[in-house]
Amino acid sequence: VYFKRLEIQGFKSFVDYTSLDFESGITAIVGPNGCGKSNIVDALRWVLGEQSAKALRGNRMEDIIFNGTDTRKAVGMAEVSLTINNYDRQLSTEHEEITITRRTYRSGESEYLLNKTACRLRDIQDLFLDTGIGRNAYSILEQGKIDLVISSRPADRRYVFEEAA
Amino acid sequence: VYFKRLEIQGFKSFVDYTSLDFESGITAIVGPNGCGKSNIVDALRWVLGEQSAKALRGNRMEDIIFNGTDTRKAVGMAEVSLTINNYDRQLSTEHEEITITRRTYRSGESEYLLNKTACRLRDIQDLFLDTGIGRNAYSILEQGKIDLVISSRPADRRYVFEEAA
Amino acid sequence: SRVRFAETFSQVRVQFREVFRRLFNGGDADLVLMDETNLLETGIEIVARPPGKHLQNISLLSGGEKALTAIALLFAIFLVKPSPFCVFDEMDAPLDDNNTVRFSRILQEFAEKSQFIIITHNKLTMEKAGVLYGITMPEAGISRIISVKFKEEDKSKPVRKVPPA
Amino acid sequence: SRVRFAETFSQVRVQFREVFRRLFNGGDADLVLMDETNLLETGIEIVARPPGKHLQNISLLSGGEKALTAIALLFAIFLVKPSPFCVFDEMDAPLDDNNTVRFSRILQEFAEKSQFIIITHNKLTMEKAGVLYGITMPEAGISRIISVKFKEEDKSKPVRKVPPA
Ligand SMILES: Nc1ncnc2c1ncn2[C@@H]1O[C@H](COP(=O)(O)OP(=O)(O)OP(=O)(O)O)[C@@H](O)[C@H]1O
Ligand SMILES: Nc1ncnc2c1ncn2[C@@H]1O[C@H](COP(=O)(O)OP(=O)(O)OP(=O)(O)O)[C@@H](O)[C@H]1O
Ligand SMILES: [Mg+2]
Ligand SMILES: [Mg+2]
Repeated sequence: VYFKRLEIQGFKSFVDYTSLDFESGITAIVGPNGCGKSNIVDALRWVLGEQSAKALRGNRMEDIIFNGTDTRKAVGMAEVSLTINNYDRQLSTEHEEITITRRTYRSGESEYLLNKTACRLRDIQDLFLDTGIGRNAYSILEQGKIDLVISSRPADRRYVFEEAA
Repeated sequence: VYFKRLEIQGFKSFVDYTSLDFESGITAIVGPNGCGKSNIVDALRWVLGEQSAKALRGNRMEDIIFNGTDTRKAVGMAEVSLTINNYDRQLSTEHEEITITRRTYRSGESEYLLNKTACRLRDIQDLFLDTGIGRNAYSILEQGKIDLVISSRPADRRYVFEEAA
Repeated sequence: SRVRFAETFSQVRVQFREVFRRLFNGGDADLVLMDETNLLETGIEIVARPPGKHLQNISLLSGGEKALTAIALLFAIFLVKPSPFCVFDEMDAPLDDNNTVRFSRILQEFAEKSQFIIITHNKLTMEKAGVLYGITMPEAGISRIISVKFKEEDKSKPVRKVPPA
Repeated sequence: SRVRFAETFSQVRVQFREVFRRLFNGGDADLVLMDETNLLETGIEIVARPPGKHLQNISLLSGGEKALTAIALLFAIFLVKPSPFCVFDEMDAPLDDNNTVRFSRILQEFAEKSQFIIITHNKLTMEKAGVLYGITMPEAGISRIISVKFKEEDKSKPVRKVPPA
């Protein structure tokens, strides 16, 4: 299993349709301060089912929808799609490739789609069961948080081990 | 007022006598990971009267005394001296130059010296009154803590303003 | 679940010692359960000793040494329970050049089995990537993708300037 | 003390807007008292808007933007209540080259009035220093000072290799 493509529109600073093709090895993302690199990490975390606005650096989930700039108006919807290559059949589905999509509107509603058909978050989570996708404790590391593993109290460190167990 | 010279011995990784002359403008300290750069900042904080071992990244004050390596034995005392140029008479003393010294032993005792004569911490603090030296809230910034001012809660931010007031 | 935790813990412990020695080019590391009788709640103590130095509390390590120790632990967990993908956001920021070279070499090895998406400012890490995306903001506040670099064998293809959407 | 706090606060506020605009090359910033009726306990809200972007909660700023905002606030406090010295430990770490150049230019201006001791890995910042110390560990665990660079006019003097003590 690996991530083949990420498509973003209306999510944080990516107001226009943007698509990134990943390869199975190392993909590096570079750029100046504030250009949108960490927003891509947030888009990945969100499409994989993140429920906490705070984990996406916002206060409310609405904060992830493009909020406008001096030259562009705010939009009403954010949409992120992730296409996953399932060639090795690790995901419990027949498809060789699946695309998961998440949308949210200013009204607060959230939609999930699996290969362009509406589904529940539950369906996506079932698909990922036992693959490690979606449980992000040690697979998505936020900016500046590398020290947390070391500086947290011994009792708090066990969560990474529990995730792995 | 400015710092003219810092002399360190037996403090953290500086087991042998080391002396740094500072200039009145910008002095930069560079070097690989773990070579002792931040230990110099700790030495400055300590000689200026820091009472908390935790602010020096240790558990007990004894942690600041050189603890030995594969080739050298631990020592029993740490000593740091700071020579301050008082040409502009900002410090309430006649001397054009003063040297403050702090020593600590494995027994936990701490000694302070002003121009090589024993004194109390109180005497050094009185000397610095109203100059801003010794009150470090915004004049010594630790590694990785730059975000703290922004990410702390609004109520916690007031301490920097109170220091300055 | 108690048995699974114990098993995972002992496997991670073995890997942690191994990965730590490779990242630090020597030295020692270990993981210790604070209370072996209570596997479901016990905290975990991290022990780390850079080469040539004496064992001390991990709070006395330098910024770069702490980050490298955290990376060793993360990689160890990853070896025991590989996740199909990993996203690192400026994880190499505190590292000097020597440590970055060792880190990126291990990353490249892991990338044979799993997918890595990394955000970095460090040229030494960028070199290891098969695909490189540049993000810019030609219009303030709006993110755009500007370029893609292919792997060695594709270097013959011109660097594709992805037209702004 | 209430009056002094209010006075300091309003002076810092003016400086913060000014320094922020210089560091970000535009944009807006402000400091707001959460509860003006209770000056002795009120929290302080930080408002920051990078150029061209819309006003949002500061938690949505990028890592580099947060660091630069914190630096602006620190410098603003410093302008209102200058301290004879400042020690910065890798404060420029999250900044890209453009922001580092702006930061080090302002630093150089401040260094006319006060003394700065800075730890940095960034060559752009090092260039501004009058004196440069290199720290190494020829023997693992033991810090040594290896070199001193003098200011422009002294460049004629050879770089003094300070013999290890
Ligand atoms: N809903 C939104 N609408 C528009 N812009 C947004 C939204 N949420 C966040 N942003 C903008 O995205 C920018 C932050 O981007 P991001 O954190 O990805 O930067 P970065 O490339 O990681 O930078 P750094 O190198 O400093 O870490 C901020 O300037 C913020 O204003
Ligand atoms: N009491 C002590 N005796 C001997 N060594 C000590 C003592 N206290 C700390 N050290 C050592 O000092 C080193 C840390 O040094 P320091 O934090 O100054 O590094 P640094 O140059 O700032 O590195 P970085 O670039 O990673 O931040 C650690 O390796 C630690 O083992
Ligand atoms: Mg970022
Ligand atoms: Mg350091």
